[in-house]
Amino acid sequence: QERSSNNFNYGAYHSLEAIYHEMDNIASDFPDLASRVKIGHSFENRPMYVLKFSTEEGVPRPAIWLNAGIHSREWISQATAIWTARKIASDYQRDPAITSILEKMDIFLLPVANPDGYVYTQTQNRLWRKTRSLNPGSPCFGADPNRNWNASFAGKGASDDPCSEVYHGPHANSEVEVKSVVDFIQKHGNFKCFIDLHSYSQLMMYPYGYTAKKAPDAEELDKLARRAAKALASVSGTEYQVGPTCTTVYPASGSSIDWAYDNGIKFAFTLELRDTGTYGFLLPANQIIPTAEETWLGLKTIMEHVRDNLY
Amino acid sequence: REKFFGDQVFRINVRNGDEISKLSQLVNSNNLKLNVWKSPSTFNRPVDVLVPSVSLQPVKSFLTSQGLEYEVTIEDLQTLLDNEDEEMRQNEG
Repeated sequence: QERSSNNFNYGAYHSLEAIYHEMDNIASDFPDLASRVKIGHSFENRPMYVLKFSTEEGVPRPAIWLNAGIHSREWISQATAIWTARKIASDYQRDPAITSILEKMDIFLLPVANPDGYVYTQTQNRLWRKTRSLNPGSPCFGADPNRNWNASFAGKGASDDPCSEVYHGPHANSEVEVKSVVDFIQKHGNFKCFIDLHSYSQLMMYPYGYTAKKAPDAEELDKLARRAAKALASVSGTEYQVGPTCTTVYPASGSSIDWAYDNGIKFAFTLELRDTGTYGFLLPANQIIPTAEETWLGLKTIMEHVRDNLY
Repeated sequence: REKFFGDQVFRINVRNGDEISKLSQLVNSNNLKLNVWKSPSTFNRPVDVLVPSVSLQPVKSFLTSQGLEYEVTIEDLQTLLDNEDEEMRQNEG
């Protein structure tokens, strides 16, 4: 059971405020390791917070970006992320693997990449996926923030219809939530790994989504993804399919990990977390911790490889 | 708050390119207000679609007439939502 100073229940789904409050608690509980950093704001002006885990101040060290909740209805991803935040903090100096990662690198974790969408799923429409930006001339709101990155923007697997679930937005980075992450990562300049957590259907994917062309590092990424999927499966047998996004699920342009990869972040992965479809996006809360626990082993395998293969 | 009374989730199995294109035709039809949870892509990947109660009949007819195999994986989405809401209320308490 994870230590918690305020009885935050990691086995339950929470409001945005509760998640932000818990991020604050983690930063207070581990002041020498964790801090809550505001990286921007959403369309409806909600703050966007990341937890920064760092054992050394000063020049930006090589870093890992963990992204969750970009599709707001995929609640298991936000829940897994906040569990993971507490896990990173509490395992530092207890687990040699995470300790050695943090002695060499920083970890940035964004549990709610689409705050407006998340609030909307709790107040208006549980199955909402996109942002909540206005589309002039259209009655439909929002763009798909995972089609809005500057990676073959508006190409295959995205729609130019604002009413579509995969609407790419008027231009790359039009969604302030996406731009906030892009600006932060570019300003930092030393990210080596970018992992985006989604649900559902048990997949571990790497670039590209916008083309069936093989990525230059496809072989290494494939091997690593397979090792991570194996580690993940060791907890309770959850089997992941592994492969490039385009040929494993479908062509998808403008995605986060393609942008990351094309901008020099070699270790770029998307995970589709546990959920066989029986529950759709309503994975019962009693599966949050089992999902987070198995995902953790996959993430750790990737992060250890990054630590040992800095470039 | 949007309600989903009687809305169902269909899992549709696609066996070839022809079936994928038939299904794409269905999911791209704006008047049925379908919400695609897993898109038609490769053959060995089932497609999950949220079908609003008002569209159940036309969607079922389309699938049957085109010989597309499907099963209903969520019988009533609102029941799941109500359970989730109840669980969240309990946790808040």
